[in-house]
Amino acid sequence: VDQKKILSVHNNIWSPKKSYEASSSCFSRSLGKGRDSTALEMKHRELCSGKTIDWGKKMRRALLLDNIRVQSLQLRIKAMTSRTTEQSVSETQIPLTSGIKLETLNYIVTVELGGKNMSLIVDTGSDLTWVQCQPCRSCYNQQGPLYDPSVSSSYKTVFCNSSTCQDLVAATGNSGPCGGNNGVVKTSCEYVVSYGDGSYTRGDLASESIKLGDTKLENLVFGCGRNNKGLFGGASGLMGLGRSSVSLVSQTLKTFNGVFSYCLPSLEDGASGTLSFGNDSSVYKNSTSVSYTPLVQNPQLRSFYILNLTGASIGGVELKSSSFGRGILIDSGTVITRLPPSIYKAVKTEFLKQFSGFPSAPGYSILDTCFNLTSYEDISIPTIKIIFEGNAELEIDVTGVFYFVKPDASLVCLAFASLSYENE
Amino acid sequence: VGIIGNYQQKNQRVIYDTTQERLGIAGENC
Repeated sequence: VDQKKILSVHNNIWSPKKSYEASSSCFSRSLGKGRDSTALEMKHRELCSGKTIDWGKKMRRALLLDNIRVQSLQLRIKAMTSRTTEQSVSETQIPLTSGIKLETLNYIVTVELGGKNMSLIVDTGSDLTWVQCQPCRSCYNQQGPLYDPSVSSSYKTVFCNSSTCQDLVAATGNSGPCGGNNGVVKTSCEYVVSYGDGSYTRGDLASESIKLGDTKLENLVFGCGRNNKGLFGGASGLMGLGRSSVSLVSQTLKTFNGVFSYCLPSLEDGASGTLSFGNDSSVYKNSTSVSYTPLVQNPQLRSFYILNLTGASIGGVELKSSSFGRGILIDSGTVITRLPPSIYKAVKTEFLKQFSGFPSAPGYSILDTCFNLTSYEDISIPTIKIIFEGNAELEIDVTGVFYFVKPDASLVCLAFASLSYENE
Repeated sequence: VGIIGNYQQKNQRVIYDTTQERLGIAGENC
């Protein structure tokens, strides 16, 4: 009985009372005035109308209006919360420098992982962010101390039975040994990432707090690398900015709205570029106007950024090829642009036409358009532009046109290569 | 040739917008 309240059905609020029906006035009267307050009498608008009331009709109308009122409140709340979400999207910038000091030809950013500074190679062509981790079974020599999970209170192990571990398969293409655990689910999720140049990292998947510029994020999933080998120089690890669910971009979607940008600086003068997260238009204040091209969807290549290559020009001469209009990957970690053979042939032919009179040199590896430029101090190079869908142009930086195989300029090659066949 | 930074994209602001499924390019002296 104590858990219930009794409603007298003959005494509910809808029962009209004679006193109200007979009321001649619905104006509120002042009920008195205190020193700091005034009291007004409150009456129900239906009950004081004085007219004969069809209660069934009134009830239906009241419920209808009530519903409209709730919908209105919901719309207002939705509008307010969506504004709040937009406001919570933040921006941050990190200096982006050459990795030459760390003996890598890649670009480096420094972030705080578990409160410790880590120098990471920036890579839009892979997904998992990882660092070399103690205790390490086989690590390359890095500058600075290895990340040590035992001294971090924010380090958390990712277990085999978690969805994060399953997502890793999609991102890396490697299942790790989790599949062979025969139901032993409380084991850590091991990962393996292999790169195109033969470099690799393997270790345990974990989560940790990370600070990107002035933005701190909790529980970032990363790889605690116990066995790492390859061309990473003295960097602490790698920042994966690909598109799968384990990439830094996907994990920070709510904070940065899936937007990041970079400006890669010249390596020679020690200049610093920026890696920026979030859609802060002030980042582009020193840029020319931004031209956009759609990211092409390919369900089989979800990790990659694919653009539609629609044209190219050498020294202002537009090239013709039936192979234009196809997807091309864009990657911050690849230096030599690979083109379908027919497009490469057109590039090579036009470049040689405009860059004539310089002594040629034998090819090197995949590069077959090479020169000996030892007897020249300054050379004039035709401008190369790559054009993407929507007429977005990327003008190749002058230092990216050639690959200096030999530093004395006796072997300098055009930094473009041909794929083996058109649809490779 | 290992994992080397892409010199060809130097001094460009390259904007990856995964929400709007687009990539922006602008010249910028870094």
